[in-house]
Amino acid sequence: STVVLVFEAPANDGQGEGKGGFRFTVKRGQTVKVGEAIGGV
Amino acid sequence: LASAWKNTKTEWYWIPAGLGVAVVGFVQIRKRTNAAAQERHVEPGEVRPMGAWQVHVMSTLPLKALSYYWGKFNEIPLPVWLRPAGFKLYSFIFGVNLDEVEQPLTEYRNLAEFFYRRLKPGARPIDERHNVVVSPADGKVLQFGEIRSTGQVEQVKGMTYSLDALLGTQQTPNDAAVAHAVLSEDPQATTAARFGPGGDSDKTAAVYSDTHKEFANVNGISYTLPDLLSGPSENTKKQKRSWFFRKSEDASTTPSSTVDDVTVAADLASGQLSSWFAPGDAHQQRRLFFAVIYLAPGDYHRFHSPVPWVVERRRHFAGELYSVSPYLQNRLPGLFTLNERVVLLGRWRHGMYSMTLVGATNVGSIKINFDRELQTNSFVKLAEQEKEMQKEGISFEEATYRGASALLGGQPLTKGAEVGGFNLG
Repeated sequence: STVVLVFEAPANDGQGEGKGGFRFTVKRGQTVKVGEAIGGV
Repeated sequence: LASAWKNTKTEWYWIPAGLGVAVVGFVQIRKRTNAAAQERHVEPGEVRPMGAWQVHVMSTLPLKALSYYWGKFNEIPLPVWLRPAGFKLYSFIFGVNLDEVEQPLTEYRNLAEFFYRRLKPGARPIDERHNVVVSPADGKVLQFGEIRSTGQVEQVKGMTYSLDALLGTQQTPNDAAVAHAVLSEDPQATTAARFGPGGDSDKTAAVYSDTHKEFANVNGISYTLPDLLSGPSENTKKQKRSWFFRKSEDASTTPSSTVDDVTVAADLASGQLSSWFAPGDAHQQRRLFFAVIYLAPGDYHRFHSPVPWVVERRRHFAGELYSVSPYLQNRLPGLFTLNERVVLLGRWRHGMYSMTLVGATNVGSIKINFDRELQTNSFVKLAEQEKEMQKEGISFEEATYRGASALLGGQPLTKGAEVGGFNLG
C-alpha cells in the first residue's frame, strides 16, 4: 500500500525570493517512521 | 435510353433474407466501432501503444476476488497456542519489530488483526516543530518533489501521472481555481482565487463562546478546545456521537495535541482563521509538492496526520488492485490512477492539502477512522456500485465532511493523530 501526499507550500525558488520556502529533508529510498520530519518550511 | 428503359424485361426474384440481415448488421457494427473510436479519439485501424504489458497480464487476473478471499482467509481465527509462533514467523520474514507491538501476541485472533496492530504509546514520537511535515506512515520514501505547471507528478524513473487523474477533477470551482492558479505560479491569480468570492476566507467562523471555551457546532453538540484537538475527553464522550473516531478506544490512542496545535486552535477559536487556512502573507509564491511513501508488508499499517489540517472532502475511486511494489511502481506509468484509492482533500496553513491512500492486492481495504460510510474493496457491493458509477459517467464517490464545528467546515486533524489504516484483503 502507498500514501501519496500532494500539498501547497511556500515556493523555494532559490533566487532569495520566497526565502523559507518548503524543502524536503529526506532522500529517495530512505526508510521513514510515523512522526519523523520529511520536510519543512 | 428510353427504348432500353421501355423494352428491357423486369424480372423479380427473392434476395436471400440472410444477406439483408448481414448487410444491416455490418453497417451497425461499423457505426458502433467508429463511435467508440471517436470516443477514444482513435482513427479506426490506427495502431496504438497498448500500454504496459504487465497491466494487461495482471488485468486478466481476478485481483478483486483474490484480494477479497485473501482477506477472508486471514480472518480465520488461529488457535491461541499457534499465535505467538505464527506471528513470530511472519515478523521474521517481513521484518516486524515485535518490541513495539502494543498487545501480547496471543491477543491477536488472526493475521488480519495482527496486520492492523497498534504500537505501544510513545513508539512513534511526533516531530513537534511548527512548520514541519512529518511522515504519515512507516515505510520507504519512493518519490518526492515539486509539481511543475504541467500538473504532472513527474517521477524520476519516467513514471508520471496527472494530478487530476490522481485526485479527481470534479473540484468545486474554488479548488480548481486555486490549484490551477498555484500551478500557473501567478501570485495575483492565487490570491484572487483564494480570497475572492467563494474563497477560503469567506468561510464564516461559527460562534466561539468564551464562557465554556466551547465551539457550538452545526449539530448543537459542543466541543471543548482540547476535545477538538486531541479527541474526546472522558466526560464529553457520552454527550456526543463519535464524530472523530470510529470507536471510543480509538480516541484514547490519539497522540495528545502538540503545543503549537493548541495555540493554533486558540488562534482559530478567536476567529483568526489564518493559522489554519492560507497564511498572512498571501503574496508569497506557493508551489504544489508531493511525496510517495510505500508501506512494505511488515510495516505498521496505520497512517497518521502529517500536519495540523482540516479534511473537507473524501473521494473514493473504486479502481483495480494491482500490486504497488516499487518494482511495479517504476514500470507502470500511472499505476496509482488505476488502483482503488481514497483521497482526503482539505486545507492546512499554507493552502491546499491532500492525502491519497492507494490500496494494493493484499491490502485492498482502506479504513478512515472518522468516516463510517467508506466501504472499500467490498467485492460484491463494489461491483454493482462500479456499474452504477460508470453508467452515470462518474469515476469516484465523494463525501463532504461537516466536521465537528462549522468553524472549520471539515474534519480537523492534529499532527500525528491517527487517521485510519490499511487492512488485509
